[in-house]
Amino acid sequence: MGLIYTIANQKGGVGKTTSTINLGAFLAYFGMKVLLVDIDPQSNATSSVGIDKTSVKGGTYQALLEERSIREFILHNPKLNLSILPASPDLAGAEVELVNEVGRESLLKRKLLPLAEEFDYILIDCPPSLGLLTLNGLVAAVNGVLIPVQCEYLAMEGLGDLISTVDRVRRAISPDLIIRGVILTMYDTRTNLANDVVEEVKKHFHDKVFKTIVPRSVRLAEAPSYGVPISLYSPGSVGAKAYQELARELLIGDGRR
Amino acid sequence: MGLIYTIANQKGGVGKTTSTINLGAFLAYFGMKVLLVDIDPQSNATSSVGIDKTSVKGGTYQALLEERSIREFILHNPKLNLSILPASPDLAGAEVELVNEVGRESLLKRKLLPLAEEFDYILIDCPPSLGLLTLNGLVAAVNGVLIPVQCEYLAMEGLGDLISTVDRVRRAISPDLIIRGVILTMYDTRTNLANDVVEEVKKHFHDKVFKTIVPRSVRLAEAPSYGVPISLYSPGSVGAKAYQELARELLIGDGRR
Ligand SMILES: Nc1ncnc2c1ncn2[C@@H]1O[C@H](COP(=O)(O)OP(=O)(O)OP(=O)(O)O)[C@@H](O)[C@H]1O
Ligand SMILES: Nc1ncnc2c1ncn2[C@@H]1O[C@H](COP(=O)(O)OP(=O)(O)OP(=O)(O)O)[C@@H](O)[C@H]1O
Ligand SMILES: [Mg+2]
Ligand SMILES: [Mg+2]
Repeated sequence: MGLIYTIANQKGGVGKTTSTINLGAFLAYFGMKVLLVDIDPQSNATSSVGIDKTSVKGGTYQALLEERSIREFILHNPKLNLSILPASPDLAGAEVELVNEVGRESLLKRKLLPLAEEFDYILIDCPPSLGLLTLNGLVAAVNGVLIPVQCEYLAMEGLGDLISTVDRVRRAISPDLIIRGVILTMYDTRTNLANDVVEEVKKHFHDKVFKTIVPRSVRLAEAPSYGVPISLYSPGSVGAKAYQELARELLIGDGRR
Repeated sequence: MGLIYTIANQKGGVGKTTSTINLGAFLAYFGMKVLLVDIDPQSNATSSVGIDKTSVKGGTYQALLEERSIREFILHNPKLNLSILPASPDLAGAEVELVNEVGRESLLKRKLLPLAEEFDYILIDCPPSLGLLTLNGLVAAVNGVLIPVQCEYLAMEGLGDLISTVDRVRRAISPDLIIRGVILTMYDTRTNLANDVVEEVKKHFHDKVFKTIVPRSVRLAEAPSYGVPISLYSPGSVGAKAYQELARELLIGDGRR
């Protein structure tokens, strides 16, 4: 049975998409069958694997709001050995359209569960908000939430809001919802600020913080413009090595290595 | 009559809050009476001026959803010579609560217009989404929208969505809505990527792009942890110089200098 993880944090620009793509790419590198699910109307995960979001005929929006089978919309990229349920621009309207749907928070979960047998890992990339799309992501996270935290002050401030949202979802809908782990991202070795944040986050989350810390690396920011993960764009970079280590750490923790 | 500008971009982490706080601080430095308005439930602008968001008794939420006068909630900081309408955590519920309010997109505008005579500049900081809070920000932007664009590939990709949202608001609600200017942020002189983005943005926005480009500067990321703008925290840093220049450029363009 495949594992479903959601990558969430309402703070913007902390490395949610970068972590989804590159963690996914290295899980595939280690032989896992991986499905990426883009539930952010910005469609950054979709474009980071080389898909033009304006050419997407159907994706997450259709999967959530239409009765068609989700398999119709999954795209597979043999070069990257990754599959993706892409986001299309119409997803921007979903937040409002979902408001009156019955069981609106668990639509994504219902559509993804049948796929868990066909993939080893399903990774869901969320938008920077705590609205209905992210709630769908949290409810679908049957194996837990991965929380990227940028090593900067403002990113640390928002963790309280995210934790209380996770608690609310656990109490109201998914009693088994756990935090699978906290990923420290964009660590800049030259600044004290980064060290302060690392200390603070470890004080709050203890062993939930992955040992692997992702450093700031311009190669990671360049890769999306070529539509490929870091594993293909610059496999020898510090960014690639960090996400490879992170994938290994996740696999070992999941008992798959 | 004071000018009301909204700082918006649905892409996360591009420097919306950093630009609102530091542009505001230098406009005050040049003698302007400035009101900051935080409409992001994350309350980053509120905490960046040293206010503990959990201690906020009333702010933007009350201003939008209650009939009380907005003046009750404005806090003034004499040391910074800045006033702020703070965001409180209950603002997170506003997106859903606003859905059924009559004239829901223009509530903020109606509350802020009377204040335009008491301030020279009102700057509104938006969350990283295109929901009802940001729509309120766009409708309230009677003098225009300031768009921070991080000098990275993914931030550039989202500009199309933002422009089409601005167009929709102009067609449906505010015929005079303009883009006052595009602020290039977190420019890293060492990477080609940043130069590519600058070229691309200038190609699309021409003279709308401010000449002043804000470089990446760790001092800017440190300042919020001390609860003060860069003008106080590190006035000699490249980040401070850039926002000072940007404030001067805005004042000259507005005919106030
Ligand atoms: N470790 C890193 N080093 C350097 N740049 C990075 C790193 N991780 C991410 N980036 C860049 O930082 C920016 C923000 O990252 P990303 O878009 O993945 O964050 P996000 O949390 O998904 O943003 P959003 O909140 O808008 O969804 C992007 O331009 C990305 O390329
Ligand atoms: N020029 C800069 N140089 C270095 N760091 C910066 C710069 N501008 C902003 N930052 C830092 O980058 C992070 C993102 O900036 P900021 O929070 O202002 O973006 P935002 O667009 O308001 O984010 P959100 O989408 O979450 O509201 C913050 O930690 C901030 O301190
Ligand atoms: Mg993202
Ligand atoms: Mg912000």
